[in-house]
Amino acid sequence: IIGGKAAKEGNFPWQALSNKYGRGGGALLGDRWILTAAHTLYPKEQDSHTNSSIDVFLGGIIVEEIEKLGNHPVRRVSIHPSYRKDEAHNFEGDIALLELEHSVTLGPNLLPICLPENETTFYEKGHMGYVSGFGITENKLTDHLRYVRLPVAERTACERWLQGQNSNNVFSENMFCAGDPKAKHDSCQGDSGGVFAVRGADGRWVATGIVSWGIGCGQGYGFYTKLLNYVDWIKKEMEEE
Amino acid sequence: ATPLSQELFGEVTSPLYPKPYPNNLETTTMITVPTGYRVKLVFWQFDLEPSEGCFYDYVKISADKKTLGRFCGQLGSPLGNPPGKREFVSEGNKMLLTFHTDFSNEENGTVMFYKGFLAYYQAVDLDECASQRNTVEENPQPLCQHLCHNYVGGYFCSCRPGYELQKDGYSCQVECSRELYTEPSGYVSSLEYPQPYPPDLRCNYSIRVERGHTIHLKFLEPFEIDDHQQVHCPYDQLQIYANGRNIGEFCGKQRPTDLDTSSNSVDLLFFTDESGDSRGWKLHYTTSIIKCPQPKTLDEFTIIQNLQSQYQFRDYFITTCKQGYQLVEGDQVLLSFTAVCQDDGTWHRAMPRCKIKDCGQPRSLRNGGFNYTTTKGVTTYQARIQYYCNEPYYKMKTRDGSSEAEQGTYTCTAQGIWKNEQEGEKIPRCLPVCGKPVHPVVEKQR
Repeated sequence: IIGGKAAKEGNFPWQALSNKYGRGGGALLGDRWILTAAHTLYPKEQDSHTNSSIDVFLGGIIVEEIEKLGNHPVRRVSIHPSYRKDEAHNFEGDIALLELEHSVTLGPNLLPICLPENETTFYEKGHMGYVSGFGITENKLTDHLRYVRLPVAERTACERWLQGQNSNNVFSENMFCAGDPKAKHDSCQGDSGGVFAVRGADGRWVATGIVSWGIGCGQGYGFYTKLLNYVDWIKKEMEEE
Repeated sequence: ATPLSQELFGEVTSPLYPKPYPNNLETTTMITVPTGYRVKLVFWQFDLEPSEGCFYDYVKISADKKTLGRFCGQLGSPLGNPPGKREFVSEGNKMLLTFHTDFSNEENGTVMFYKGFLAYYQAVDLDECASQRNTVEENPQPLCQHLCHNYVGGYFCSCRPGYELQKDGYSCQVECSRELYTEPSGYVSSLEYPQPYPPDLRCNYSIRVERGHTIHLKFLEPFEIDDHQQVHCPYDQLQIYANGRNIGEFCGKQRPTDLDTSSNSVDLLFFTDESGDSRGWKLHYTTSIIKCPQPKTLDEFTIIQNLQSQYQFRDYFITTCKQGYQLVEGDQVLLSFTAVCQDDGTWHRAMPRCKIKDCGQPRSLRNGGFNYTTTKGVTTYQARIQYYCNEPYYKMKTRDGSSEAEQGTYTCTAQGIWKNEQEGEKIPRCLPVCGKPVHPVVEKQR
């Protein structure tokens, strides 16, 4: 997290820490599922070891402490079928679900986040959301969960910015962008899979995006998988859990 | 004696008959007929020298070591003793006829000629039983112990009912070892009652009536079985068994009290020794159907279906329980209960109890729990619990229009199962509550 703050206990109780090809994030859905980015499990431009296991830690803000709480074994991994590992510049379908072997017991430090039910205003320009993670913060991997508050950016602005970066990365309708090039607030490597969380009108926290990709960190916009477009897939995978 | 060949009839004549018989003669003819017959003799012709007391010539008839007569002369003569038309009958099957002549046959110096005699004999049946019918004094040893039957040429014996003729053809012995009575009521008595019973009896009188009936015994007067003042029934005794169980041994003159044997199978064994002069016994037996005791419940929750005013052999009753209770026999839970009245007047199964149904410990609810809304810890019929979810992290899944209170209420039913009105046996689910952090991010600095 670039330009953010250290989270306190219970601020982001859905936050998961995953580790397969390096640190990644995730969010608890229900009491048995972890929502994450597909590329944390099948990274692009990197050989995947299908046999390598994935560790999942939950229920805290200090890496060392949640690791002590123990790994949550994964029963099943579900990658969205549109995800293309071999297309380095295309993060389409960058979404995955991990089904845990055992349900977790919810508590003040471990609670699921909600999924969006309709468009509402979550994806409108300027809608503020929170991104949390155990990823890089100012060139340093953090041991403490951090978060940053980001506005949803205007789509055309992000497209222009991408063009300015001479990037050929795909920015599809299944993605949205957030951040402010001037503010130097952003998510970064190691935060992938964590969610862009917004607070709904009813006070519920809803995950609207998944940390997916960006060009550098804190220099422009971050790109997020637009969860609303995948809710049906998620529900189907979770069988209405 | 000169025996005649054994025939059923024949003639006997004096020598030279019908010519005059010789002088100085003494012959004896033995008439024999087959055993079982007696001899009947009749003179058809008789012409012997007459004399006073038949001193000179005569015919003497004897049988059975007795002389039946001494005869001489002829019909119409003033002297002598002619037999005329008399019939001479022996008691046994032999008769001797002795013919005697002296040295001359003269009358006043004149030689007389007499033709002699012609007699006819025949075998007539001997009624051997006749003597049996005479008084005891005359026949201390009768031909038959009980009954005598004459036939032509012989006789045979038979016995009164209840006795069997022995191999000697004379004596009768009692056969009473297999007397069976199957009528619902009747009389049983010792032999010859009320006359003295015979010696050496080994009698077995069996009374067998239908299962489910009991036999009652009532002894009549007189009751008399040889007894001893100091020793219990040393001579003769009457033993009574009900269903193989000895229920009494009797003798003396005291009539046993009426007996209710509680059995459909009674055996009376009557033993006598070789002597005695008691008159025996007689009883009247009756039967009645056996009844079982009226079934009574052991608790207020047991129901006897279609209760009858009385129950007899083969009747049965069924018990059930009031709603919320179940039949138990010891520790065993029964699905149903039927008891049948047995032939001994007992129920084949003891009355069960009705125990309140226990639903047992309610199923634990994951991420939740339950509270008793009735007495804490009581899980029996009509107990009620309320499930809850561990809020705020979980919330009970409810149907539309249904509250958690309704959906979480479970009652112990009459079937012994915890049930919710809407969900049945299925317990509620506690679903995770999303997006409600206890300590959400709060931005104070503006």
